[in-house]
Amino acid sequence: SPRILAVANQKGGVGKTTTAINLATALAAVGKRVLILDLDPQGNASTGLGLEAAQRQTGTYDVLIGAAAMAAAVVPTLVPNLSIVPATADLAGAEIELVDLERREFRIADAFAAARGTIDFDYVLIDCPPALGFLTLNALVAADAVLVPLQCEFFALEGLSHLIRTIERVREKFNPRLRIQGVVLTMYDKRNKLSDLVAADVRGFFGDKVYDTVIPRNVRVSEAPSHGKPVLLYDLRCSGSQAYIMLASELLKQEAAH
Amino acid sequence: SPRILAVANQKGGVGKTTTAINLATALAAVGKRVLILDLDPQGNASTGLGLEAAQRQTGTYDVLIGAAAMAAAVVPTLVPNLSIVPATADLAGAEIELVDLERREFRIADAFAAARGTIDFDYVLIDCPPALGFLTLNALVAADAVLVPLQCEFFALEGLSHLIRTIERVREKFNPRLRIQGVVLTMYDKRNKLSDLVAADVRGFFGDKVYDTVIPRNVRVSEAPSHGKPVLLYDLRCSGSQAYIMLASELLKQEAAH
Ligand SMILES: Nc1ncnc2c1ncn2[C@@H]1O[C@H](COP(=O)(O)OP(=O)(O)OP(=O)(O)O)[C@@H](O)[C@H]1O
Ligand SMILES: Nc1ncnc2c1ncn2[C@@H]1O[C@H](COP(=O)(O)OP(=O)(O)OP(=O)(O)O)[C@@H](O)[C@H]1O
Ligand SMILES: [Mg+2]
Ligand SMILES: [Mg+2]
Repeated sequence: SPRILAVANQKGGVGKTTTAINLATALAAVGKRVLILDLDPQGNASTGLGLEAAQRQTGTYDVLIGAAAMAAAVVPTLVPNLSIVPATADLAGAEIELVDLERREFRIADAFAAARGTIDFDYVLIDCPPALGFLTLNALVAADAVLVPLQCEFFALEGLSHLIRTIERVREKFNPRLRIQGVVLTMYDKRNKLSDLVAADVRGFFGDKVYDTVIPRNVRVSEAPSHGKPVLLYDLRCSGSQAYIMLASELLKQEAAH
Repeated sequence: SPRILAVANQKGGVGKTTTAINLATALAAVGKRVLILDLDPQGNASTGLGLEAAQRQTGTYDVLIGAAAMAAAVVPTLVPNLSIVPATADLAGAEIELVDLERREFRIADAFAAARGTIDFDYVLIDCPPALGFLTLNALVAADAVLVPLQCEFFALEGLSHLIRTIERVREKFNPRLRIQGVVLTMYDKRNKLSDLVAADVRGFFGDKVYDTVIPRNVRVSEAPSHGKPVLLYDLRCSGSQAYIMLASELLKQEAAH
């Protein structure tokens, strides 16, 4: 069954969606079969992969409430080997609406368990919203590990200890296998001395859990979603694409070592 | 009683906290008495204003659950005329914990009503988390108007219609006076053609609700919080500070006109 990674950080705008889309694309480019689960009501991952409204009829909300099996909600993307379960508009109400749902924290985990034998992926990346509520909790309970994008900015350091505590609590109460897959530094700007300070702080805090690959701030990365494409398809040679390719190979080396 | 503005946008990292801190500072600098309510569990506004742990014992969580009156939770900041009700760590659990609270959407509104005559401010700015859940709902119910920071990036456009629908629903169900105070474009980068495209789209969508003042991407703005200061105190002459001063004067002209 697939290795499931939750791409999570409650700080907003740190590059969760961008990392989910482009790391998934880089993994798919080397032949891994990859699924993205768009668990963010904003649906940026679905849009950033160019999904038309017609492909966004059934999605993660339907899987959460048990109205659709995982396999029935999977749609292909323009990237070979990469599929997605999209976010639909009704996901926005899920946090408040589904408070009384049975086994509410296990809905995604149960959906993957029920899908065994009906889907065939090597990796699943779950794009989480910027909060540690019901949706992110579902991702952490279903995941094998957490990939933490961390923007090289001062405010981004603030929520880290809260995120780590939450991961520990989920491991104790719901999902004993949950680990930190790694921390990836994003939007690193070599002209800005703050980037270096934050990067040094994070490496001091997390040690070798921090990937060597650092994703640079690169305007092509932020342009790509307006063309409905991952940056690897929009501009393969740019520094952002090259960094995500490096990150994918570093992740695969890490996986092979375990 | 004070004019209450909710600084809200469920998209993450668009400059909500940065706008709350620096617009508040610019208003305080021209003699307005300003209060910031830090409703974001990350507590970035409290940290960005240099609050020590000792000043963060009572906060918005205590006000929400009725354990502290608003006046008792207000602490001064290093900026004359600017005070804050800080965020404390227990705010992180509020969304899930307080689901069954009586008049749960009106907790902040009721606290301001009860505080009449005990606090004396011209403006209150409420810094909201990147979600449209219980905390942001409380801010929208208590507010006179919503200030929407909007990052000049493609993904930032996606959630706008959802935010507008939420404001309309709050106006119909809970708070008939709620209006849009204005939309402020943030992190505008004149070297990036995407910034212009997004700005043009937003002006087309919102018309004159969009402030003329545009906040440029400026590294001094992101450095200031690591010194526990608003950028106006960290580097008054930089383009970020000047833009927030312009925004404050534009807002005050708007207020005088009504
Ligand atoms: N390396 C990069 N260089 C330049 N821009 C980037 C980079 N990575 C992400 N961005 C841009 O920064 C913004 C925030 O990134 P993104 O939306 O991926 O973050 P997020 O953590 O998913 O946000 P949210 O918390 O709202 O879900 C987006 O507009 C994106 O295009
Ligand atoms: N004009 C600007 N120029 C450069 N950096 C900026 C600017 N405005 C904000 N930033 C930086 O961008 C990051 C995001 O801004 P901020 O934290 O204020 O957004 P937010 O909307 O409050 O985020 P969240 O959704 O997590 O609450 C911060 O690191 C901040 O320092
Ligand atoms: Mg996202
Ligand atoms: Mg904030």
